Order: sequence, then structure tokens, then C-alpha cells
Amino acid sequence: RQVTVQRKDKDFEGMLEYCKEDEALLVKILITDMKPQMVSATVPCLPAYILFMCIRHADYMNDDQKVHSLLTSTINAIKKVLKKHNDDFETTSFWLANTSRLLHCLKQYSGDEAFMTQNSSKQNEHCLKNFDLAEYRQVLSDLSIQIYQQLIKVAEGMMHPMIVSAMLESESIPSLAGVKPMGYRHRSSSMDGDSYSLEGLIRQLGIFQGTMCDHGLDPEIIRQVFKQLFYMINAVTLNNLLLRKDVCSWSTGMQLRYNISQLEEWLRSKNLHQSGAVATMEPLIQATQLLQVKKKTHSDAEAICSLCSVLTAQQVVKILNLYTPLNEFEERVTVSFIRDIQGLLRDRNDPPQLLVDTKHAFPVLFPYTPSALSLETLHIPANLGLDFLTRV
Amino acid sequence: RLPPPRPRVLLKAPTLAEMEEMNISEEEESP
Repeated sequence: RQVTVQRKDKDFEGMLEYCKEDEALLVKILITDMKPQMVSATVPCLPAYILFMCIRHADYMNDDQKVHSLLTSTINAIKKVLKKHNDDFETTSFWLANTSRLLHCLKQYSGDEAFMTQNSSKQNEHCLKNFDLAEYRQVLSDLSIQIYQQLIKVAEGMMHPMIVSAMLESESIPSLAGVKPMGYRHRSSSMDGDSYSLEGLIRQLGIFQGTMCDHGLDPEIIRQVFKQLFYMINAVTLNNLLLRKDVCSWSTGMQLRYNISQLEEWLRSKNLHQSGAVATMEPLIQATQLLQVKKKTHSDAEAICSLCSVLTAQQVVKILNLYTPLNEFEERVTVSFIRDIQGLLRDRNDPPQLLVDTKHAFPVLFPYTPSALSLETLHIPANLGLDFLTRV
Repeated sequence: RLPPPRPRVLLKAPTLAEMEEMNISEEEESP
């Protein structure tokens, strides 16, 4: 499936020559008609490397119009593909990986010493000769941010309908099944119980993670994606808890804590534990503890106030008001206990709103990630139909 | 071995928003 190599790699300079008339075809093959599966068996971000090797040749020939034209066509084509597939996680992830890789290449081979510290001597020889593409780097950086925002939007849209039933309604601890507060029936917002179980939610997270890894997206960007997605899991679940009496119970607290621990376990298994994702779940973790602790004496009230450090006073009081005993042996939280809590939390400088902002977005950062790949060793699969490119 | 430092010519680029505008007007012009 590889193009026949007629010369040894060392004879190549890591550039690809093309005729100006073939630019449209190049962009069509590499961007407009590209399907991620077509390059899944090759080096990740192959389209970005091929495009950069074409830019290198135009730079080598000192042809500013050719460089300008290819970069403009590339950026416009990527935008068009993303617009067409604006609800497709795979396409969006693929172009986020490739756009940020092209941006990294423009830095790595810019000739700017700040970006060359990790380069091999061969890579340093491959730096751009004639043009400073700093302004195009800014455009690609802006485009990467746009694609990242689309990726988050698509992933959130897919996960949103799963969260409440997976986190609050599914019974992942078998022994707790059926232990519900008196007077409430099981309520599910899902039509299909199986697809919205905790297992289903975790499976979906795994699909996102696997797809982004396959596309060669930078691990740092993947970590930021999961921090944002876990923030949403926290926000949607907590908001639901704050509005529903039937889930403010000891058993839901237990169930929820178990579900969160499963999510933490998943993060650990994917080496995403340091992403900041767990910290975004802290309000929910504290809410589960609030549902489970004793709520009777003044010292219980003091313990609750030190325990619930990231919940607002309004949220703590609301959960206590909604708290529903499981059976006749468990007491309702008394009005005097809630007053005691209110007194203890009076001095907190909390925001006035009860619910969490589900739309809050963490700022995204794209740290520079140079590649160890040597451009002259890159092979282009014959099935892409790029035989009009000449390796130089 | 670093290549000898050599001044590169800054290639001016339109912003992403300007590219979008140019692209829209090109599409409008084409049948």
C-alpha cells in the first residue's frame, strides 16, 4: 500500500513538489474528500505533514504566492469540512488533530530558536528558508480554538441526554436496587435504559478518548477535553439533584458516590487522572457526602459546613430541605438544624444563583508539541491518489 | 548544527474572519 520508494530516504529533503494547477486536487484529496479511516493505518496527522511538506517546497522555491495560496485553500477547506460535519465527533477530532499539528509544524520548522530546542539536526536543516509564517500561525491557532469549541459542543450534545439517567437513576449497585425514598417511583428520563446506564456513559467516554488518540491529538488537548466534559457531568447532575426531591436521599448519595468512583477509575485507567477532571466533580462529591452524613446535632452542622467547602450555602440548604428519608426509621432534617446551618454559612461570599452554569467553558491552551518524525521518512500510501506529488 | 541565521520575509495573512468574508464573496461570485 506504499508508494514505491526509488531512492533511499536519506536522498530526500522532506519536501513535496506539486504544480500550481494541482493545488485544488491536493486540497480535495487531503481535506475535502478525506475520511479519517483512509489514513488510519498511517502515521497520525498524515494530511498535516503532507501539506507542510508541500509548503516547504513552495518556500524553498521562494514562491510566496504558492505558499499563500496553499495555506489559504487549506484553511478554507478545513472550515468547509467542519461546517458540513458540524455534528460529527470523528471528523471534528480528526481536523483538530491535523490543524494543531500543522500549526506545530509551522513553529517547529520556523527557524525560530525557541521552537528548535528539541529538534534533531536533520529537522533543523528542514526549517523554512525564505518566509516567516507567523501570521499564518495565528490564523491556524484561531482555527484550532474554533475546532476545539466545536468538538466540545458535539461531545456535550451526545453526552447530555445520558447524564441524568446514568448518574442519578441507573442502579449500578445491585444491592441498592429498589431502595428508594417512600412515595417515589423510579423515574427515568431515558427511553432505553441500557444505552443510558453508567456503563453506557463510560463507554461513550471511551469512544471519545479512543477516537482522539487514534487521530494523534495532543495528549494535553485530550486532557482539556475531558476536564470540560467532566465539568458538564458535574453541572448537569448537581443541578438535577438540586431540583428533585426523589433523588435527595441516602441511597442516591451512595449510588452517586459509587458512580463518581467508577468515573475516577476510568480516568485513572486512561491516564487522565491529572487532567483536572476529578476536581471539577468536587461539588458533586460533596453533595453525595451531604446526603450520607448525620444531620442532627450542632456538631453535625459544623462538620457539614467544613465538608461542603465548594457548595454554596444556598445549595447546602436546598439539598437539606429536599432530603427525603428512606423509611420510617430515618428522620427528616429538622427546621432548627437547617437554621443552624444557615447561621454557620452566613458569612460565605457565595454567588447568588442556586444552579451551576452548565455552559461555563474553561479557556483552552494549545501548548507547543514538536514531533520526532523526520519528514524525509514519511511515506504516502498509494491509495490516496497523490502520485502527482514528487518527493524532493 | 543549526542553519546559518537568515532573514525571512514575513508573509502577510488575512485574519480568520477576513478569510471567511473573502471566501463568502468568492462563493457568491461563482455560479
